[in-house]
Formats: sequence, structure tokens, C-alpha cells
Amino acid sequence: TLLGVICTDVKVEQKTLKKLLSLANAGSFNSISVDGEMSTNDTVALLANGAAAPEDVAAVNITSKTLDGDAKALLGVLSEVMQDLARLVVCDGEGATKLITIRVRTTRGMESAKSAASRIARSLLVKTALYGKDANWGRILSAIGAIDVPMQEVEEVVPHQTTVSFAPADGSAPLPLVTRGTPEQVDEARASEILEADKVEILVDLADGNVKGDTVECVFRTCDLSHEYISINADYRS
Amino acid sequence: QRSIPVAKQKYVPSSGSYPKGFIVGAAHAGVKPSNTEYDDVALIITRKPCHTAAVFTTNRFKAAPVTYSMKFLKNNESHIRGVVINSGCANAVTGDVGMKHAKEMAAEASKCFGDELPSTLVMSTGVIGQTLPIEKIVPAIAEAARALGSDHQHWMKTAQAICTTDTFPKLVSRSFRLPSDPETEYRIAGVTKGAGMIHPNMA
Repeated sequence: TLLGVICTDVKVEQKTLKKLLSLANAGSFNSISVDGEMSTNDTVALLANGAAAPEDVAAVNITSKTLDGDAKALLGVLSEVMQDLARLVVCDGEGATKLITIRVRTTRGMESAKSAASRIARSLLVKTALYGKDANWGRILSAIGAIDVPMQEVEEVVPHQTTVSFAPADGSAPLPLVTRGTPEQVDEARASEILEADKVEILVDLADGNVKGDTVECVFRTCDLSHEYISINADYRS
Repeated sequence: QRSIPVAKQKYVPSSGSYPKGFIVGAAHAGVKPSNTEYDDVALIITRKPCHTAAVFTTNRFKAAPVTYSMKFLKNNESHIRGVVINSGCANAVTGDVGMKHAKEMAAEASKCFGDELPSTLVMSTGVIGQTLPIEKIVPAIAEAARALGSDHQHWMKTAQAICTTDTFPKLVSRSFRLPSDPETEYRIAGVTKGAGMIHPNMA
């Protein structure tokens, strides 16, 4: 179960508070997974008491369709705090030894990016391969191919436009594994080096070479799956 | 307090900047029989009731505190005093008695602040399918209400008290300014918990 309480002393108009929480939650707590299990108790509350606001300062509110001014600044701070908290949850995943950041880019809308990222994050075989430091890209493709986004007219996943790489969290050069559906000659030594670290990124482009549409990116965080997860949960009795 | 594995200590802050008007605290109830020493009840309170928003699980078997808080928030979203939280038992799949216990937690928390009517949200986490030891939790809420404070130690104790299989308390805080009012320093702080049964899809 995920519980969260965020408190601020800013004065915020009620509807705006709900909107800001919903937006910040989408990119933080709703973009993580430890074991793919949704709890019966997940709750995150945001309280804004205005205690630091001078009397004459108006409440932060969303005045236009696009967020601007104070509302945009407050969303930035709130998103940062919630993403930091969400990351701490994944770092502490039961039995976790690695923080895995999955970045899925596509021109076919955020929903299919998120569905693919979430599907990779829930793959027991991807998570166990990463625990074993195995650059098993076949399992990543298999997970992507199984996404359950209702098939629209436009294919969500096109094998010859799908590119997958591993990247170290230190920002150095990614290691291509599959480019537009064709496997690369993987540099095993480099792969092992990347997978030795406690932070790994999986980069997926679902529309590599597709020129139509704007590219969106979903960032989803998960952890690897170890023997310890089973030990902890084999005896957490109801 | 629980010991924190060396590898995880880098995630635990040693100080923070905490928002004005919020007081927090924790107490030991012994919700799980095996817990004989650690705090497992927490209160996060604002001196003046305030605007509040929340997102909840979309799991169809919503726990009693979720159902209670969803309903309560719908009718009181601009006038919330805070949140009362227990760890060790989820109060989930517990039928009518579970809802009764969630209400008792809210009533006890509100009573501590002289609020005639309930004014807090309720959260629970832990084992599913067991009823809350409410007779232990109610006095612990009163004890937590006597132990409230606004410094880093109080926020840290609160973050610790809501943990279940977590190996370290999760607490983040920031100070910031807003473009329209650069003279004023504002602050934000958040606590969270979670280590298993984690794939939220809250709305």
C-alpha cells in the first residue's frame, strides 16, 4: 500500500488544488510499480492551509486553460516533491536491488506510451533478468508486444519502428539493443557494466522513424525482483 | 526508532523546511501484536482547517478508511483539519465493523482538537482482512495529539510511524517562492510509505 500526505502553507483555491494534485499524481505515484499489485488502501492527500500567505495575497488559482504564473510554479514544486517521494518508494521496494527508470517515447499518444511502460514495469521476466544483470531485451519486446491498449485504427506498436536501449543513470552513452526491430550486436561487457549499477534506464522508442505526430515521453519507475521479495511475501499473513 | 540499513541511509534527510501551521506527531498502539515498541499511529494536523484534495485507489475492494475519506472529503473538502493514520492493519475487507472503526478514528482525532464534528481524513495500511484493534488505537491517537510538534524530529517520527515493510522513513520538504509574491517564502513537506503491493492507479 501507498500512503502519502503532502502539506503546504500556500493559499490555494480549492478547485485548483484538486487539479494540481491530479496532474502531479499522474507523473509520480501513478507512474511507479514495485510488484504490479494495486492496493485496496492507496491514498494521497494534499493539504494547503495558506498559513504563510500575507493577508493581501490572492489564493493561487488556475485562470486560463494553460497553467501559468503561480499555478505553474506551484505545480512544478509539487511535482518535484511527489516524484521524489515516489522514487523513494521504488528504491525501497521489497527485496529491490535496482531502481529502473523506463522511458517510452512515441508519436501515438501518452496512453500507449504509459501502457507500454507500465507493462514493462510489471513484467516478472524483465524484472528478474535485471536482478540477474542479464540484458535480456527479448523479454522487454515481448512485454511491449503484450500491451493491452485497445487496438485503435493506428497500430500502437509497430515492430519495425521499435527501438530499445539500456542507459546508465550517469547520462553516458546508451547501449542500443534493438534498432527499428533489428537486434544489434550487443557489447556484452558494456551491458554488464551498465547492469552492475543500482540504477538503470530502459529507453524505448515505439515510433522510431515515424514522422507523423508529436513525440511524447512517459517516465515510469520500477525495481528489480529478487528472492527476498518472495521471502517477505510468503509469510505476510492475512 | 527502527534501525535503517546503511545502504538506505542516504535517502533519509537530517533536516528540512516545514510548512507553517502544521503540527505532526506519533504514538505506539501495538496494532500488530508483534510490534511491542514502535510508533504505529500518526497525526498530521493543521491549526486552521484548510483546503484539501486527495486521490484514492481505484481497486474495487476499497478499504474502509478509503470509503470513509472519499465520502467525507466530498462534503468537507474546504474544511479539513488533518489526517489520522495507523500502520499494521489495513482495515480492508472488514465489512460494517471496519467502517465503524474508521469513523471512531476520525472522531477521536477531531475530539483531540475540540472539533465537535469529525474533521480529519483516515488512512490505514498493513495486513488485509483483519479488524483494527480499535481499543488500542483510540488511546494512541490521544497520546499522539499530546506529542505534536513542527520540527524535523516530529516529521521524522511521523514518517516512521506509517511504515510497514519499508526499511526507511520517506520524508521530503522544500521551501520556494511564487512569481507573483517573491518576498514570501513558502514551504511544502510530504511523507509517504510503500514497499509492497505497489502499482497505484489513483484517481
